[in-house]
Amino acid sequence: APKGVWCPTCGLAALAPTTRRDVLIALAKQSILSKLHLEDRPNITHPTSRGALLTALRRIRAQRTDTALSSGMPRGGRVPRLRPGTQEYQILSFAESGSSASRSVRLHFHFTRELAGSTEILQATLYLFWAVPGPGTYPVTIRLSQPDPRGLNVTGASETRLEVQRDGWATLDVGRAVQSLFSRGGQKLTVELEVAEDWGSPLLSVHSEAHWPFVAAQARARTPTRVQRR
Amino acid sequence: SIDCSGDSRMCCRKEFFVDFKEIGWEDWIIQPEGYHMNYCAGLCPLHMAGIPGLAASFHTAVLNLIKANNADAAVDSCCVPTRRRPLSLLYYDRDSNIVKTDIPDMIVDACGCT
Repeated sequence: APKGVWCPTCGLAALAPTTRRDVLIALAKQSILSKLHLEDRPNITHPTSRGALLTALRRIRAQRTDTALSSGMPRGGRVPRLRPGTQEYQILSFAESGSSASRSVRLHFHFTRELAGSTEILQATLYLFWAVPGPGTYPVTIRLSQPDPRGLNVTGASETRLEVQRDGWATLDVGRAVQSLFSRGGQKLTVELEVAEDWGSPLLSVHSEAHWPFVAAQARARTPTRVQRR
Repeated sequence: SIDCSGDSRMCCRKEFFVDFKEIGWEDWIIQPEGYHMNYCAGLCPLHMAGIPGLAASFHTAVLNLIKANNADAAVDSCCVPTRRRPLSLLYYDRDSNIVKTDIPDMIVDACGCT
């Protein structure tokens, strides 16, 4: 660099190797955290079990393949490509158990403020694993709501009725509910499952971790809206 | 582009690997195991200006001579990244959700003179 002009990397050459290493590691940490919109590294309180993670990834892949085949897209279900340079996120949120009664159970899904504030949802799917008590058809009501942080008033409630006939995974599109949650800066989505009669925990197989309910969402970084004036 | 070796002073790419286990981040970053935080360093003499990396073609040699003889016409030149790629991360966020994202332009693959 010309005399007297500060050159970002020349300064490094002048440092002692250990100091240089510390400076570079501090830069790497700061760069990664800022690109993830995190003030500090997260402290992980309850990491997901490997079994639940692998099952969820397999389910998402299977679902994407099925969707692609049914819509005539090539196997592998290409995800809609985004503008180059757009940062895209795949989010897996595993349910936290809420209150339950003989005919209903509540599940909570938490999304961080950083993600809710810096991304927009492209799609979101709720995955549930049914365990029916016997042959027949079991009507289930699924209610989605977004309690405010104090848990008092609830907004954005929506209701869906399903008829469950056999064990296995089922999916529900919750893209609109999660998008509305993100656009309000909310962080918690509550899913309530209610069955007509007392069949035990409403049909959910909540005993095995590998069948734990989860939401798989795809989001992209919000690009600042550009206003063009002519 | 060239990778810096020993005492090379010309514009080159310095490799630097940050091992997430060494910095205590392996509990929240599931994949990968580290970050190739390469950077560009070295001198860009005026006759090297505008050549991404050290091109060795005849055309470049001639161009270099022209530049070297018209040094006052050239402007400053800096050693900068000429090719970068995204860093793919699979990590836990504060709510223990699992997030996968590709952070664009995080890994320097090649350096050259502006």
